[in-house]
Amino acid sequence: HIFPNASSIPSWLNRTKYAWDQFQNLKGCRPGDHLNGLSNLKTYLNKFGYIPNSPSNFSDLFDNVLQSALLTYQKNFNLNATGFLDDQTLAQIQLPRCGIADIINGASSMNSGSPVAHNATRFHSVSH
Amino acid sequence: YSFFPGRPRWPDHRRDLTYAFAPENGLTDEVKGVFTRAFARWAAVTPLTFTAVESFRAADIRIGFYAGDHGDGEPFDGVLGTLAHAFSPPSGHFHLDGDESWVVTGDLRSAPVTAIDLESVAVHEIGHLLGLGHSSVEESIMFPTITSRTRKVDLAVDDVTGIQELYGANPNGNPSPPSSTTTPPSSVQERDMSRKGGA
Repeated sequence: HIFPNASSIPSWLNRTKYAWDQFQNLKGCRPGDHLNGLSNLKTYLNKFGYIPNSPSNFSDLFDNVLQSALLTYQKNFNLNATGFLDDQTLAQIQLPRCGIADIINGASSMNSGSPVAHNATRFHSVSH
Repeated sequence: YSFFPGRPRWPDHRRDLTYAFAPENGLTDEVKGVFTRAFARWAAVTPLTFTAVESFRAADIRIGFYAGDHGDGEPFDGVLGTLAHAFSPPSGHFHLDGDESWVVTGDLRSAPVTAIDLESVAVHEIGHLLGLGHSSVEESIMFPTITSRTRKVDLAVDDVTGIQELYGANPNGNPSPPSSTTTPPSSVQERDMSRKGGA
């Protein structure tokens, strides 16, 4: 749907359910928790490169793999590295975004470090 | 800034690139003009040029709006979520999610929460088409997320430094890159952050 301006968007397109609203149910989830929907979050993090391997199905357990992925995600997005699903992290995860992964073949990078990252970016990561 | 693994870029003998739109989308000149402006932002700081052509098959960069599964193994997911994706050089594939509410121009303050500024996303995806990965600099165009009802179209220093590392500067251009601007209206941003829990 392409509109010449914002006022031309019909109200029926302003839907109440968006792609990643489901993650709101995971608020406050911590390592060791078992919660329906964590597997979908792992799929999300896998899609964007934070969980490198893609098993046939992810579990709903908040395991070490998820914690590690969240820590890297939080570094990349300049968030507090808590390793759990705090409000800031959940809000960032739910924002609309580009479909290209942040980490590709474990080599591409943002703040989480990479041989091709610019020095200033790496320096920025040190400050966090 | 970052690059794709292996630092792919358009080769030296391909500095004058062409782009075309999927004919089945039937885009208006006004919509095509959004992409023209987005390409111009990158052309201003590099030796690259971008020219619109009619032939979709023959173009270096092929732009199309598609919904759901569109055959490249990266299906779109409906309203919000993933907005678009583009492939590293020299692929030239640039896909936008046809389910989004794309806005071509104007004030976004009164827009529904689903409204996405088309030019903002176009400038970002062109960065990928040219070889840039994502950046952790929030003000940069190559930061991976964008809030709906937000317009961010000016290249930041981080974007310009990255792209010039791949291609060099525009020999005829202004050596100082433009500053980056993000223009969410404050009242709208507050409502949006309230819904999303703040970001």
